[in-house]
Amino acid sequence: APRGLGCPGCGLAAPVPSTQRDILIALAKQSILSKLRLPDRPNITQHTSRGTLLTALRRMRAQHRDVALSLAVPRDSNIRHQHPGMGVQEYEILSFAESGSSTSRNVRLRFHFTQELGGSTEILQATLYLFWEAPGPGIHPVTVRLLQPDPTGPNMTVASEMQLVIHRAGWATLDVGPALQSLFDQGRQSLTVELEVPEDSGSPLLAGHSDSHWPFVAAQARARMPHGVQRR
Amino acid sequence: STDCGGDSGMCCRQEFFVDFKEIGWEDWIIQPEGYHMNYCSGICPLHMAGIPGLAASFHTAVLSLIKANNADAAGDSCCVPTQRRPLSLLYYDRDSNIVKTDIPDMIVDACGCT
Repeated sequence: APRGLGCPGCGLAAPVPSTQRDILIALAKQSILSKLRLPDRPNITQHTSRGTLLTALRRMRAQHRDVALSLAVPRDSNIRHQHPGMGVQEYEILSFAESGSSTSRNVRLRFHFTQELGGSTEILQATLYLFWEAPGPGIHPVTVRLLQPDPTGPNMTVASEMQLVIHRAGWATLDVGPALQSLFDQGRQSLTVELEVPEDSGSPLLAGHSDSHWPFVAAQARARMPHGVQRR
Repeated sequence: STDCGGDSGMCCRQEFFVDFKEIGWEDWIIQPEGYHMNYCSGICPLHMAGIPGLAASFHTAVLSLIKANNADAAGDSCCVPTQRRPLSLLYYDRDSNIVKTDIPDMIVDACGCT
């Protein structure tokens, strides 16, 4: 607008109400999608069941409380969200496992993270939750391997390996933050977990699992600022 | 900051709610049910410029006087958001993972003249 005729942003004549409403709704949609770094609205073909979601949220909440107590901070302290509005956007992600190949003593689980959370994402914390159904009394050793694709071929290589001993049925947690960060840094979005039990143990994993005991990864992530750009 | 309502036409906050069900987004956004977007509208006379946050300041009063007496030097004034807050979303991403995030500065809480 020519100087002196008012602010260009608010000096124009308002459109008719119906057009204005359409424009505002389009603006709202565009704004939400761009802030979530989504090119378009996701098409959801398979919803997570309510039971699965509630269990996962309860487990997450319980662990956050444990962390808060062990750090001797007040229970009502919000340890998950620190500073929305500072130009850094944080995410909490629940990723449920897709079943991969499995045998009587070996199970593979695959967790896929959307590409919007790729190379520019910093993983603050990531925990794998597994529900064990111990087949009988005694202790049950389990080998957990985090796998990553072999750059030279179609096979998977072992990124890290841990031994767990299961005493009873229940949830177990594993820190997979470094592994997930490493994958993201390589531009990959899938985390593959292999669970292996001894030959005579049977498979305590997944058999007969209900939805609410489905393995999942709970991650906290933060969008990294682009290199060379600082926001004040 | 005032909410729009009367016919004054002065800078104010206009409430605007986008219902996710109405736009067909309720299948991927779990919470909340809608977005209180809001926006600013109205005119900003020169003497109101610089008011947000500095209304009681002596310097602002001086500045307003200068602006009122010298429109060329003052430039234009806009009705803009002066206070905003984040929008918390719980949603399904493209891989059907569930994500919670706070998108900063999405909800207009107050408006004022620049």
